[in-house]
Amino acid sequence: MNIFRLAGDMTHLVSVLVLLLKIHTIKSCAGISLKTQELYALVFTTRYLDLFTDYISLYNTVMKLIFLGSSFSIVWYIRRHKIVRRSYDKDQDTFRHYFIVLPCLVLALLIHHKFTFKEVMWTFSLYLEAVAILPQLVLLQRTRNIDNLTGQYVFLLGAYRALYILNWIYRHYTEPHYVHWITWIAGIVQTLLYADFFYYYFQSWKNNVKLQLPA
Amino acid sequence: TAAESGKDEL
Repeated sequence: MNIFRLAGDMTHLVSVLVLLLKIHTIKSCAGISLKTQELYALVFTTRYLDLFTDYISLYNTVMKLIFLGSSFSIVWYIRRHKIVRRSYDKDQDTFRHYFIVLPCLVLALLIHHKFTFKEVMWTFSLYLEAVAILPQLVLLQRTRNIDNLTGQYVFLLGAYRALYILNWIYRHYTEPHYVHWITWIAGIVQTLLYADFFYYYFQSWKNNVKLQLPA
Repeated sequence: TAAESGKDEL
C-alpha cells in the first residue's frame, strides 16, 4: 500500500462519514441526491462480491464492510427515516437510474477481462462508479444554495479519485505486472467529471464566497 | 494474484 492509495481511501472514507454525520446530526438530506447514493450502494454491492470468495487483508475487508454499511445507511435515512425523508427534494433529483445503469451493464457485458459473473459485475461496478456522481452534480447545479457540507462531500469524493490516479501511476512504475486499463479509463473519466466542480470550488475558496455553480 | 489485477483496491 502506497501513500496515495491510503490517502485516497481515507479521503473516500471521510467523504462518506461527512455525509452520514451531516444527515444524522442535522436530520436533513437537503442537497443530497438519493439517485447517486443508490447508485453507490449498487456499485459497492456488485464490486465487493469477492468478500465471499477471496480474502485480501483485514484492512480490505473492514473498509469494504464500512462502504457497504454506510452507503445502505444513507439510502435508508433518505428513504425511510421519518424526519430526514421530509427534507429530500424529489422534484429536483430527477435523473433516471436506468439511463446510467443500463449503458454500464451493456458496456460491462461487452468489455471485460473475463466473462464470468463476478468479473462482469466487478467491471460493471467500475463503469457505474465513474458516472454515479452525475445525478448529484445535476442536483448541485439546480440547487442555488449549496451548503458547506454538501460541497465538501463532493470535493472529497473528487479528491479520492484524483489520489487513486496518482496511486495507479505509482504502482505502474513500482509493480511491473500492474496493468489494468479498464480501471484506468473508468477512473480517469470519473475524475474528469469533477473538473468543472473543482474549478468553481477553488474559485469560491480563493475568493472566500459561497459556492455556487453556474446555471 | 489480487495485487496484479488491481483487485486489492477498493
